[in-house]
Amino acid sequence: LERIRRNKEAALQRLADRNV
Amino acid sequence: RKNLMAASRGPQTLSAGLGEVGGYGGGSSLPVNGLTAHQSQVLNLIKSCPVPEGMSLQELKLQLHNMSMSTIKQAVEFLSSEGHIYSTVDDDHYKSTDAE
Repeated sequence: LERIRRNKEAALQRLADRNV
Repeated sequence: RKNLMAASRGPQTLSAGLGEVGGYGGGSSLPVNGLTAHQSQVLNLIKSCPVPEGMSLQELKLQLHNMSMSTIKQAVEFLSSEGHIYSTVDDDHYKSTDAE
């Protein structure tokens, strides 16, 4: 579950980087 | 008088690159954000999946009969690298980030 959360955060970060 | 006055209107600047169309800055909720048809189909399916652990590649394949498994995997990998989706319980299950 910890891994899932990290994956999600990493993905959100990538998405945020792209939308900036 | 030979010159018919070539009516040189002077340097009529060619309006070349005038409007660079500044605009649409936000654009977060665009339905198509530079994805191929396959990629957006996969993304939409993953988005619409109600299961908390996300959608498996097998389920995607079942719903996208017209797509081969390798095409689906490629789309999933791309979407994942872009941050649209992420893997959950294992590398076969994916969930969408913007389905908050």
